Amino acid sequence: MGWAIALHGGAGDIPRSMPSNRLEPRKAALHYCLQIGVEALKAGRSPLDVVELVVCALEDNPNFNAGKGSVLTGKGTVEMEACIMDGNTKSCGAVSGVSTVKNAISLARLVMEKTPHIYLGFEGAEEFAREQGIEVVDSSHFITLENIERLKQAKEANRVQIDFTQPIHQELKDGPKGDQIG
Amino acid sequence: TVGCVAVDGEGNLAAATSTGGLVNKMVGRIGDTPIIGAGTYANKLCAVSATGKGEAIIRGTVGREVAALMEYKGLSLNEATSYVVKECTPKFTTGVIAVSASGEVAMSYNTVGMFRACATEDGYTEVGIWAGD
Repeated sequence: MGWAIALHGGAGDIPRSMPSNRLEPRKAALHYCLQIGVEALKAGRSPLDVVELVVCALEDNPNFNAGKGSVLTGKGTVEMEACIMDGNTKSCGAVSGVSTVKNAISLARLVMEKTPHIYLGFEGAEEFAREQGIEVVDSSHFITLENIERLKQAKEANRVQIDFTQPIHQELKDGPKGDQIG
Repeated sequence: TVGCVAVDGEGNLAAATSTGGLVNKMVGRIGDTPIIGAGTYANKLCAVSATGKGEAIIRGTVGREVAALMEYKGLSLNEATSYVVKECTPKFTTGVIAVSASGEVAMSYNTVGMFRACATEDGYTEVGIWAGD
């Protein structure tokens, strides 16, 4: 049937009333990142290269919750996670708790290709990133004013919340349950 | 969370997912994204990337569940993703994108919306956020 590609930029309680100045940049980014992937597939790049390329573009866009624009922990810090997997070989690589790696997905691919392991986290992942010479930045690179405000709102509502969810809509009366439900 | 799944004309598949996690999460919290078989999975049948409430997606082993339904129950990609999103995860928790080795595309969610886009070699393109887009 030929090549195919799909991408996402997060899910949640996305309000249909989202103002156009917040909505349009996200729609434009979806179009842009899709085009990057389509062109790469047309050029004969491997699916593994394509998904890394597209996710890097999404990470670099501050309108989505990954890389630049990552949401904040309760302490106001950034802890990013990423994973990549090759269907043919089931080779895979994952990282958690990275705070200075510009593109966590590229670090995950290095874990897959350059280590005997599948998953590195926190200090070990950061140390591996430096060993590999992957681009690192100050963690302030990832923090946006919008996400500082979102953290403030979430703390006021005593909630943890998924992408784009409006804290006031999900406030519970009996404490900080948040996503511990399921 | 962001993610991408792709298949080439020879049926080679790959999946990738990246995230900052949850707003106001505890320091040290691990979500579904880096968990193989939960937020990210690929084999010779399909490639899957999920987004939403990580704890629900981990409990549902969402990525692997889609592949298993195709492998063991013979469901199509769309049937498998729809089943997992509707039956295997609580409402308002999960979004999934997936492609199959034969070039099918699926984008399914039980949240209010999901920022999503897809394209296929035959010229189909879709960019949407809410149902009906």
